[in-house]
Amino acid sequence: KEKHKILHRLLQNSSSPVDL
Amino acid sequence: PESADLRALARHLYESYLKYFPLTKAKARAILSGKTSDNAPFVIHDMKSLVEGEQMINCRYMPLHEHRRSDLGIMHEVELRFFHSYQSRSAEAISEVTEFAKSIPGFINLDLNDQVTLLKYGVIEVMIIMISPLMNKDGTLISYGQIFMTREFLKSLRKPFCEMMEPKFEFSIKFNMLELDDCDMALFLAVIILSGDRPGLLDVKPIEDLQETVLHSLELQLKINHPDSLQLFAKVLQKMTDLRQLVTDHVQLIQMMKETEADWSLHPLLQEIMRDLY
Repeated sequence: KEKHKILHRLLQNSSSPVDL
Repeated sequence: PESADLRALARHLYESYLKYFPLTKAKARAILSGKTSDNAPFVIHDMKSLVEGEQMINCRYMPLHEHRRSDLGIMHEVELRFFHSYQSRSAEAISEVTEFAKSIPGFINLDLNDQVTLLKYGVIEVMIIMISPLMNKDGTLISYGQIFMTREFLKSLRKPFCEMMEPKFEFSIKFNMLELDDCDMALFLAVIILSGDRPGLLDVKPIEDLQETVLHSLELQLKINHPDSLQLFAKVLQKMTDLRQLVTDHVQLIQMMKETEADWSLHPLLQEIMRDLY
């Protein structure tokens, strides 16, 4: 899970695309 | 599934494609063929037009470092700046692809680790399909269609940067000959994302079930939308083999550049995706 922190965050973010 | 359900699925995926992807194929082809009321894109074909193009888009995607503002510095740093902007746009595109994936019915009910795996292995393939409509044999639209960068200019960059886009041009020219529209593309992207053979998947069955339904929907869509194009469904699916090779070569090139380019840093999201990929 640690290896793919940003992907996890993108997947679990319920609204529009997150600011990268 | 009934054909009405398959048509509803096609409409749904087309709508989320329009929602999450800012530059559609229809719009890109209109810009490329000059059939749009918007201004023609600014053409970058040499170092001088590159600098002008950067100023035009306010340097948001191509930041200049203060200490490298001399003309000589610009010449030396152009490749690094260009690929810095390429990386920022790629990270945004990955975020858009993720939202599109989440809109595929059933995707968010898959095991979260499998969702990560599908995206990790699928996003670069999806991005290559997405840039195809932006390309023709002479160059590519960038910066949401505001700029057209020539293929010759990209080929004139120093090694290995000049080798980066050429394979995508070769693929895109052939892929564009299939003449898919945005709705066909939306279904094809969902098929790519729902690949049950990605390494490390924990629960393959539900992914294959979802993909089968989208495949049926794509097959029906192509029959209705392209009644005279023989074997189009098979031809589209064959592109998935080319895509995998293209991604393998792309990742190898990026990883090589990470070693050889001292000034080059890879965006954390791209690092995550490319680490242990192939």
